Formats: sequence, structure tokens, C-alpha cells
Amino acid sequence: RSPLPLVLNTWPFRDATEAAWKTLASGGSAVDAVENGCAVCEREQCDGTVGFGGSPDELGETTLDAMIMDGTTMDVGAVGNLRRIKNAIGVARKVLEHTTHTLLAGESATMFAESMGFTKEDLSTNTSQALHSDWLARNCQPNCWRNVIPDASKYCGPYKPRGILKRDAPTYKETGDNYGHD
Amino acid sequence: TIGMVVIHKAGHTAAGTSTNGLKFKIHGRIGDSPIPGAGAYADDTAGAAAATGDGDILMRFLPSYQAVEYMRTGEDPTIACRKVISRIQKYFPNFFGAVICANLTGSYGAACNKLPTFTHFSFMIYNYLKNQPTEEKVSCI
Repeated sequence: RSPLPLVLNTWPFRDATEAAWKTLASGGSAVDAVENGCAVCEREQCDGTVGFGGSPDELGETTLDAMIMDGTTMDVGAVGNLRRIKNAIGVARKVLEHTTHTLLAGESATMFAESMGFTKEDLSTNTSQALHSDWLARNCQPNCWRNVIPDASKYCGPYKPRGILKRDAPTYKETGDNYGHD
Repeated sequence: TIGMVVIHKAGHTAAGTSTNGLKFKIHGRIGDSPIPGAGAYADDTAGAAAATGDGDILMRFLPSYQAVEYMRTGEDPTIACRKVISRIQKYFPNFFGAVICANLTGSYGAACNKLPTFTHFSFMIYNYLKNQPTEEKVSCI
């Protein structure tokens, strides 16, 4: 009863752990297990911080970040700010397998994903749209701006650099998971 | 965010992340999750680690890489994870973050930065000793 293999993941996302374990049990590699495990949360959204329909940006759009690393070859595939593609870690796996790069970002990453056979679709949901409209109704608080006009701690943008750059404390005073995180 | 590490029987390691990032981020913002060494890291000669939390801060300290390097020197996974959190605490005492670590023998650990609203961190573990997916918690430091 060896302690290996081992599957370990952040937060109590049980289905993801189970999927990774089943992948190993059915002969898959460690990389396959990580991909399948993380993909479960992209489908099920887990606690809302993974996958479509969560964490809208200032424009109300949900975009995805993901990476996968093979500790044997030290190969890495990653996507940042991936738009309109649900299976981000699947695209990251394609970056690892089919390019010599490490990280693709934004609309270009979406074009790469389409060329690899992934389907483009809207990642917004009623939930993410409601989150966004509530945020707009709260004068866009909290937000991630500082040293700008109008005062980002009181008003929405668009913002311009403040003429005399005065050091601003970050807009959100209290940190913690109620303000969202990675 | 989900961060996952796998240590396989033959000593093969892998790590990965997936997230939709920070709420209400500026359009185009990318967090720590897709950055190798920040969001996750794996090396068959040392171990694997993954992180979650305030990506704008975490990204600057490469917590996953640093944890793996601590384990390379023989540090226990829990200690490696705690040391990484402590390094960041010095600069950003109120950052929101947690790390999971696993070494090549299948030992594992986790650590998190204590905040009024975040005192414990839950993670999942599955190996033959558990024979089912098991939630574990650590107290933040």
C-alpha cells in the first residue's frame, strides 16, 4: 500500500480528484491525469472560480487562464486570457504537445485553439452577467485601478492617468476571498 | 482556481491549473495560474507544487517553483509550503494565498496565509492509503 501514485489539488473539488485518479487507474499518464482532473472543474465550474460563467472582467467577459507541466520533460503548455473557449487546460495541453512555445495569450490563443479543433462559444452566463451588472451598479467597486482620474475608489471609468501621480492605496482595503482571486 | 499535482508510481510528476481569474479584472489581465513556477510547477527530480490566491501578488514570487526547490533540498512538503508563504508575508502581510506541495515519495502538505476571513485551507488528496478522494484542511499561518 504505497503512497504513490498521489493526486493532490487545491480546494475541495472532489470530482476533479476522482477524475484524475481514474485516469491513472486506467493507464493514463500523470499529465493526462492533471488535464482530465482540471477539465472536470472547467465543465462543472466547481466553486465558480474555474471555467465559463464566472469572474467577469470590467467589460463583463469571462476569460480563462490555464497551464499544464510535464515534470519528466519539463515541457509546459499554457494559455492566458483565453477567450470564448471552454476547455482551457485542453488548449494548454495542445500548446505543450504541438508547439515549442510555452504560453499563448488572448485572441491569438483562441485562434490557435480553433486550429486545434476547439469550438468557439460564449463563456458568459446569466450568473456572470448579473455579477457584472451588480458591479456596475456599485460604481464599479472594487476595481483594480489607482492613480487615475476620476477617483477609481468612487467612480467607474474610463480613467486617465492622474496628472500629479499621488501614491494611492489599492482600491480594495480588505483582502480575502470575497473579492475574488486566482 | 483549481491547482493540481500528480506524482505517479514510476516517479513521473505533472502539475496544472485552470481558472477564470480575478473578478472585475481589467480587460486582458492574466493572473499567476498560467505562469510556470507561479501557478504550478513539476520536476521529476524534486517534486511538484501548485498555488491559488491573489495572482497579481503570487506571480511575483514564483511560489510553486520555490516550493519545489525547497523540497529538492530535502525539506518536508509542509515546511516547503510554509516557507513559501512566509516569504510573501514579509512583503504583503495581507495577501490571499495558499500552496500545495508533494515530493517524490508521495508525502504532501499545504499552507496558507492567515487572514480574518481565511483561517483554514481545504484541499483534496487521493492515494492508496486513502482509497478514496479525501478532503484535508490546514490551519493558515
